[in-house]
Amino acid sequence: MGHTFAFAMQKGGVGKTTTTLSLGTMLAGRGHRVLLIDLDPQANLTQGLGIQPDTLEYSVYEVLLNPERGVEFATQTTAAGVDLVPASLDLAGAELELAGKVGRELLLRKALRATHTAYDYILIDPPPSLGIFSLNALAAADYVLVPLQLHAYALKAMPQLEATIELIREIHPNLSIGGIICTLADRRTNLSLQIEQQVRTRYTDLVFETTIPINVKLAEAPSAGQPIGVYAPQSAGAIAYATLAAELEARYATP
Amino acid sequence: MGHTFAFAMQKGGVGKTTTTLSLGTMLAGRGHRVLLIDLDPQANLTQGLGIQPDTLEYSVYEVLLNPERGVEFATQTTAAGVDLVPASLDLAGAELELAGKVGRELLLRKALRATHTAYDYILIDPPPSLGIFSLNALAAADYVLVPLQLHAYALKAMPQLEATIELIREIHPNLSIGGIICTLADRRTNLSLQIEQQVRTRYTDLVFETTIPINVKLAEAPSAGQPIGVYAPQSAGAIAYATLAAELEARYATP
Ligand SMILES: Nc1ncnc2c1ncn2[C@@H]1O[C@H](COP(=O)(O)OP(=O)(O)OP(=O)(O)O)[C@@H](O)[C@H]1O
Ligand SMILES: Nc1ncnc2c1ncn2[C@@H]1O[C@H](COP(=O)(O)OP(=O)(O)OP(=O)(O)O)[C@@H](O)[C@H]1O
Ligand SMILES: [Mg+2]
Ligand SMILES: [Mg+2]
Repeated sequence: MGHTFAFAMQKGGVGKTTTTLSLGTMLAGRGHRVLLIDLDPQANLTQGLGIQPDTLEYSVYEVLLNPERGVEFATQTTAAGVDLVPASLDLAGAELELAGKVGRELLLRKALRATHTAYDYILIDPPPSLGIFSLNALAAADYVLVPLQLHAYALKAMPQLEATIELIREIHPNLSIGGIICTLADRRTNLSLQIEQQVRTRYTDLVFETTIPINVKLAEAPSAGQPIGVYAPQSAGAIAYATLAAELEARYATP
Repeated sequence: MGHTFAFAMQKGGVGKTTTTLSLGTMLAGRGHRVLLIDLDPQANLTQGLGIQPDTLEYSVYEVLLNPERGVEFATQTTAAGVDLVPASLDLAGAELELAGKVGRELLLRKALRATHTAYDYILIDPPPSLGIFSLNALAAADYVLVPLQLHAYALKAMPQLEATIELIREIHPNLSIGGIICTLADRRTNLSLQIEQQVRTRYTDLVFETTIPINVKLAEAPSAGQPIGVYAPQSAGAIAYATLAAELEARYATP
């Protein structure tokens, strides 16, 4: 089997969804079988693939309520070459609904264990919080990949994320941070260069060499409902995520 | 009494904290008595004022557990001229803890009703979600001010926010959207101009005339633990928030 990654970071707007979508579609472009899971009630990953969250018969909501069924019944193939378990708007009320369930953090892991389709990479996009959905993403993942905006508030968020990962390791000991991805980098500002320097000094070779620059095409693509490789394949954003996909593949070559 | 505003928007990274802090300190600079409330477990508003969240004896966490005491016992005066109810890291586990309480959405409102200090403006900074903390912010506010990044995902988030506001109106009928603030505007890109056009067309005079531009000084200020008016008073960011403060004052002149 392949690897499962959770793109966890409770700081908002750091590029979790953009990275899950862009990296996932680039890995598919390199010939891998890829599953994306949208675990955010905002359903941005679903929208980013051009799918309307309010038209879905099944979504990740039904998967969490019926983990023994696996994910196939809620999975869609997409024009971008990746499979998707979409989020629907029902998810918005589900966090409190699930809060009372036994093993509430392990629902997604159970569902993936009950899944028979072989994927090389499974990428999970959580919401900007450390609540039930993000805990499910962490408990289902082999590794956490942390999209980190090169700003002060994002860097200050790392200790809380690391503490939450330690907590989850009580029920899922194999979980570790697999990598840190510098996102929304702006080489024109000292702030971006300074924060990147701090990140590389503190986290050393956990940090991917590839840095994702600010590139307006990445912000435009969601309006078109297309991943960056389709919307603007020659853009700096597409090139950066293609490079990141190659680096990830080298770091986690599937057996 | 004055006005209470909640800067609600579940999309992450749109400038909720930056707007609460910058607008609040500019209103204080215009001679008003201002209280800021940090309701986000990330405690960014607290950090933005140079206060360490892990050193606090009292925070908004104790306020929510003891609403009958009011907010004074947890309120600090700050060098920036605003009072603050800070967030501590204890807040991170509190959402599920509060989920079982009767009237769990009304805790902050109760606490503000039990407060005897007179403020002209109370500004509340919620987390990027529509969970218990954000519901408390909505139920305690007179108006919602929506910081809206000029990107597609942020604009798509509006219907869900509006639906949540409708829900809260069942227990707090006077709540309404008081204004929309265009943030992280980038006049060099078509995307920013197009989204701004869509926002102004759909929401008409709810939208403040003042637009907040992308300005690196606003991203640098949190590293220094200073609001923008102190860190870089001549910057485009400081001037924009000063203009917004004047516009807000005109729109909601305190009686
Ligand atoms: N490298 C980039 N250059 C320019 N815009 C970007 C880039 N990466 C992401 N964006 C845009 O910035 C915004 C934030 O990114 P995104 O939504 O992917 O972050 P997120 O961490 O998933 O947010 P949330 O915390 O709300 O889930 C989006 O509007 C997105 O289109
Ligand atoms: N106008 C601006 N120009 C440049 N940077 C900005 C601006 N406004 C905010 N920022 C920076 O962008 C990031 C996001 O802003 P901020 O943290 O205020 O948003 P938020 O909505 O409160 O995020 P969250 O959803 O995590 O609570 C921060 O690093 C902040 O310093
Ligand atoms: Mg996202
Ligand atoms: Mg914030």
